[in-house]
Amino acid sequence: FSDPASNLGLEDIIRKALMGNLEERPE
Amino acid sequence: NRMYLVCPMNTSAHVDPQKSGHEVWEEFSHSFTPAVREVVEFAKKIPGFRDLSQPDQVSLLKAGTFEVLVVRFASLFDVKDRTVTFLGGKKYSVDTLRAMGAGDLLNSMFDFSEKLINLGLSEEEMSLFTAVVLVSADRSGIENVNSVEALQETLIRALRSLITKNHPNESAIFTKLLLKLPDLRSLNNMHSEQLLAFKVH
Repeated sequence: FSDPASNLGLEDIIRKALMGNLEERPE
Repeated sequence: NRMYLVCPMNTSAHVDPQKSGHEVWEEFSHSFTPAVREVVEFAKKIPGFRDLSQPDQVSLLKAGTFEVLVVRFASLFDVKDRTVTFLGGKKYSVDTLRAMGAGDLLNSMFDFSEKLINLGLSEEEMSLFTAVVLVSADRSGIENVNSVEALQETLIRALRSLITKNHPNESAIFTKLLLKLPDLRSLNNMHSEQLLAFKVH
């Protein structure tokens, strides 16, 4: 369990937020 | 065999027994995602953070988001009343959370929150401290350690300067703040173990 962030799906959320993916933002 | 989610990043500790494991996980993810996005937005505003390589920005956020959230949500842990308020607004006593299965991490979170809040930092000081928490050159996977280290040192210098200016008679505050960094690492490790248990469950 070396990468809890990836297991949580955090990495995906972080990448999208860093790129400013507006489609992924809540209304 | 009722299941509870004792992490305050949930809206409630009670899990609907009708829901599948996947649905429970989706709901949990839905709860903490806005907070994670706020951490990313905060990071973007740290002067110099966006100048780091993109892989290093991701690595710092992956490793440090939990610690930033611990600092940010320290006030959810009411040390006086021994209660924890979840993001959905529900408040639980320590005894109730213990009965739901919360372990040593809960006590450690209370200890940390109490000590941090007792320092009486201003919003600006807390924000700068949070930036120092996030920008740590010794996180795993950092490619350009020198760049992260340089930014880390700049932030630590700024924090020291701000604390010295605001608390001229309390020189120990800066040292106490730096000593919070290993405490946060320890909480992060304990939390990762809990996540493992949760995923296995």
